Amino acid sequence: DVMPTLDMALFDWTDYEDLKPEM
Amino acid sequence: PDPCYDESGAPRRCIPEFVNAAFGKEVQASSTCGKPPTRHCNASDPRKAHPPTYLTDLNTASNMTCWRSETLHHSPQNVTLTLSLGKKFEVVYVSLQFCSPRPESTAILKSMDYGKTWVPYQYYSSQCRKIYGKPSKATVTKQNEQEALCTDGLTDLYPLTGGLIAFSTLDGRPSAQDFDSSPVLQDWVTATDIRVVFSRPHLFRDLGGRDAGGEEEGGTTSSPYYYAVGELQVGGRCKCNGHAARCIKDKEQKLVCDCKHNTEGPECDRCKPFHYDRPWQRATAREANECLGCSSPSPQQIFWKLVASQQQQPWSFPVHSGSGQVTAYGGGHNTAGRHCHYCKEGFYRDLSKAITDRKACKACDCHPVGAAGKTCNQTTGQCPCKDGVTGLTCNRCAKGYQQSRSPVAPCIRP
Repeated sequence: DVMPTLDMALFDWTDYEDLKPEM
Repeated sequence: PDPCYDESGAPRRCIPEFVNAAFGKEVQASSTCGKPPTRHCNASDPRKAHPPTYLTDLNTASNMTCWRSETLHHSPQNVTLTLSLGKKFEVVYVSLQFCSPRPESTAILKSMDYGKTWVPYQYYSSQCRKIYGKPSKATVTKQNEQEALCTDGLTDLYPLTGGLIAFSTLDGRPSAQDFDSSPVLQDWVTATDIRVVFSRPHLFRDLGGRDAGGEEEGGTTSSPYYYAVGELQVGGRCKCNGHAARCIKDKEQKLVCDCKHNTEGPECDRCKPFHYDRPWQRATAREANECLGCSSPSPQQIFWKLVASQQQQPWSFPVHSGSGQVTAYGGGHNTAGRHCHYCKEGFYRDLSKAITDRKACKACDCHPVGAAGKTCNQTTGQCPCKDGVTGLTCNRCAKGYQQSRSPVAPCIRP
């Protein structure tokens, strides 16, 4: 059973703005 | 077929054809008759003009056109002919055919920097030591083979017209037998310009049986004389270092080599960008020494042939080891290493494809959140995953984990 891929929209970047990749 | 490659497409040494490099080129003469007009020479009358263009025009045995200097009344008085070849040539000989009696003393010089500096090429004089400070019969050795010699040959007054001076650049030079491996002689034959200096005439009173003693006794002569030359030839080849079979004119109408073997420059004297996989070298009869680059298929083919012949893994195979510093990587097809035999950082090797294939190196494509870095395993392509993350690119949560909202810990146990 293959797991779903990570959904970028679910991540909360509030505290990690400097880590946020360009999408 | 391209002479720079053999039937199988492998590079091989190629050289432009042998030509008279002087033909049709302009010659600067320090003295030309006809201005003002005289009985025998009138620069304004084509039938009686003797311009320097006659030195390098088409001559036939029946129609020899001659350049002629002004009539000179004092000796010695230098008269100079300067010929620009337009680019570097490898000169085999320089010859002059005279319409006047041959000079008693002549110097041939060459420049390798378009006339900025000049070096002596050959001297002709019946008084070598006195006029040029050189012995007339020097022994040529490997130590002095790149120096101008002086000879008392070809200085005789007779024939009074039609006499020749011909200088063969490699004649008697010991390393000429192994020219390919003699940078000294390769330099010796290289010239961008040729200059001929007529230093001293035969005195016409010699014809009457008297010795040319007036000058030798320290005085000067008042016997009028002139120099006249029908043809100045410079036999040689456009210098392309074995990497071109012809020279062509560029956009600015300058003569340049039509470079092959991934070389460039007016003399194919450097490698093209991204082809510095080994230092530039002149091509020889045995080895084309083509410039290698990661994006060039031919070295790859050679490499794989070698790999196959040695039954070794490509990354352990030392092709051209110690052949010099790498000044740039090819960067072609995302390969790296002196011989493009592994994938560069951020890419991994797709073993289903040959290294020569342009898709042989695949991007790691590590997930920006799930992976702990951008560099994957060079062989498997596996990215380094954060805790609880799985997949080749770390783009999924492992079994027993679920996606969180935190990009630092994207997968957590529920």
